[in-house]
Amino acid sequence: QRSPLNDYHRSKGVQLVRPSYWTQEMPFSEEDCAIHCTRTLSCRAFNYNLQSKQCQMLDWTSQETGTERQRHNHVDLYEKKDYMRECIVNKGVTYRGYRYITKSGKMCQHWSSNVPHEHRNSPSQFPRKGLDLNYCRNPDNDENGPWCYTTDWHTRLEDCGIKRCDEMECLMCNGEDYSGFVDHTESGRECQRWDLSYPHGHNYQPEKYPEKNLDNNYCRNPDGSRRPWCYTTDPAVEREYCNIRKCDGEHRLNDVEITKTCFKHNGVGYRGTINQTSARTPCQRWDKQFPHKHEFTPENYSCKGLEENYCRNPDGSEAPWCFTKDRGVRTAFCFQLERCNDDIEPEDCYTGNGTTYRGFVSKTRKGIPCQMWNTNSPHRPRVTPQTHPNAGLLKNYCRNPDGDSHGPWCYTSDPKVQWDYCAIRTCNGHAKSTNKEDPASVEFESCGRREDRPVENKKSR
Amino acid sequence: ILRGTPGNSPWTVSLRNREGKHFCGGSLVRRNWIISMKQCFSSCYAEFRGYEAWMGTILKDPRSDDPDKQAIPIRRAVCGPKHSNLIMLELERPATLNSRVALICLPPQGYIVPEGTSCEIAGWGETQGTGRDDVLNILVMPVISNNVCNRYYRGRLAETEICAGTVLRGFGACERDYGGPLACFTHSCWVLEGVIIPRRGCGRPNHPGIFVRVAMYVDWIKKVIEL
Repeated sequence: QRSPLNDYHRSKGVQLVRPSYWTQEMPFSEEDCAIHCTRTLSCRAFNYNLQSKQCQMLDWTSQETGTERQRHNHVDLYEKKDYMRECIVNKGVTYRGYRYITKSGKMCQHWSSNVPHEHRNSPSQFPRKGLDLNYCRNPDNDENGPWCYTTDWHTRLEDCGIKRCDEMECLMCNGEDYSGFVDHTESGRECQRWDLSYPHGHNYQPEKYPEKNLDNNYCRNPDGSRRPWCYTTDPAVEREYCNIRKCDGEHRLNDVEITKTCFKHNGVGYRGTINQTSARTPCQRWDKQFPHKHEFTPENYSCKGLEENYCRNPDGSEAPWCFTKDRGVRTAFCFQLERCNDDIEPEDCYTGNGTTYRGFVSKTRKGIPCQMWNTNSPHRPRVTPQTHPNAGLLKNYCRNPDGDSHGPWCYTSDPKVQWDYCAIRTCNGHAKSTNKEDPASVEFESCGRREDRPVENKKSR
Repeated sequence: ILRGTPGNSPWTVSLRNREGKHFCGGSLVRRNWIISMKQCFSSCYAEFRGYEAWMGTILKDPRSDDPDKQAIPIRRAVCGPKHSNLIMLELERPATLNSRVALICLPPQGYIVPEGTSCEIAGWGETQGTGRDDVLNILVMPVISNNVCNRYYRGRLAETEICAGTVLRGFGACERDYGGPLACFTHSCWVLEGVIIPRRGCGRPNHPGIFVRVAMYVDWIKKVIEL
């Protein structure tokens, strides 16, 4: 049940071009294209157009000089993994990387040349061995992996010292940021591609988890498991762990800020001592298996601070949580925990609701620079100096042209955040004013209506 | 919901994480906009791909082929003004309105709901054995004025909060109900007067429910939708 795409490394939204080079496009599915490319000796990659369902076979990869990766919404680039990896699988017989220096630093001799060393491994004699230029290769299944004849008269050949993929990168903590090339499980089964739902249907589609690097069929850890894993191409075995070595020395979470009195982002770095859920249910100790059995032990998750029974987030959930001491409630969030204030320090103050503010602050509360009021990029403003000529809409200064009761605001320079409030506070002694609509005059439209009827008892029905 | 009863609240939505697990509630205020609680999400600028709003069914775990269920991906979020605890979620596509999916009205800006007004909270959260765990539960509760409520909270209630419920033990919102609605029936319409926020404990005696007072943020809500 393996997909022919398993041999390829996909780059979404990218096409590979080489000036003045063109190959015939053929209408196929992605998998048909992969089969065709695999069978064609000279094919190293293909561009796949998702709209026209056509593929363009390429004799080169993005690793080669003279090629250019261009963004293209409807094209995905597939490149043979053997040309992309700078590490080897097993003995590296299929290695097609670009290393041309031996482990002692000697330059490799071209396979097509017999100087300085005469040999019989010529590319014309062994066209399937990938004997390109002077790259390290393993045409004879050598135990030490890829090698080459050297340009040193005194050293006929030497191996290149290319590491195995499962040794090249090591795991920190539970390997949640592992982005290496291992694509087989610890029992030797090949991994299923994350973007395919066969042989195993699953929830971890790469587009749902853009930050989890669910590339191709590489081992990953998107769910806070003990170590990287994958679905296997064996229909009888759904998922298995991968065997990747752990890094030596102290293990620490990368890019996670440790906090104690509040939590940031989703609280992976929270190390405070709150030990109850928001419903005041006491938490179960992480090192105990009662009342709930679990795998989140301090030994399995050494970087996650699973001390005592404190609220923690070892699996990347929405907020810190814990197993509860209540048999009927396995886990619960600790939403009562304060979220750290991530707003930047206010730089000025305003009175009333800020409609008269004419200061020079031009940043949102998150520190994003404001967009100029008189430009249309990145956002096309509905409030402009023309629509609100008396609102002081100069440059990109924070203003309150629409009388927003929550203070001055601006359109932001971040394409993803249209507008936001500014890094300004109310001046001491000046309470905010709210515009009140007259409740008596309010008329509701079509909302807020429902058919009140007895709830059907689905079970008995 | 503790001591709730199964019922119909067509504007109450279930927020589902990328594993499809219910983690918070929300209210449908426009066909493509939901209001919920900021704490339910790691950040206003987080990646929302894979998160969905489910509506149209009262079942907590409807079958995947349930014809009534609408599962709509969340496109993006906009966080409310400082200290509001509110978040607006934009949906990838508008919800289809029918007898099981409806919009709830927004109150007039700054409107103070009269004491004693009958309201209800709804959610798929914890029942702690007081009700059915597999369906949406609803609990009817009266509004308590901030003056009276402050007696139980030693004056800590803010103007931006609304109080409703009872001082008796064992009634009210609980885990995974957060973000859901406090809906009150006024002017012949159901109006979203509050958003359920986490408090210390569920159904504690002498601790009526405290909610975000939506009326204080209606101008912001409308602006987010309009802009």
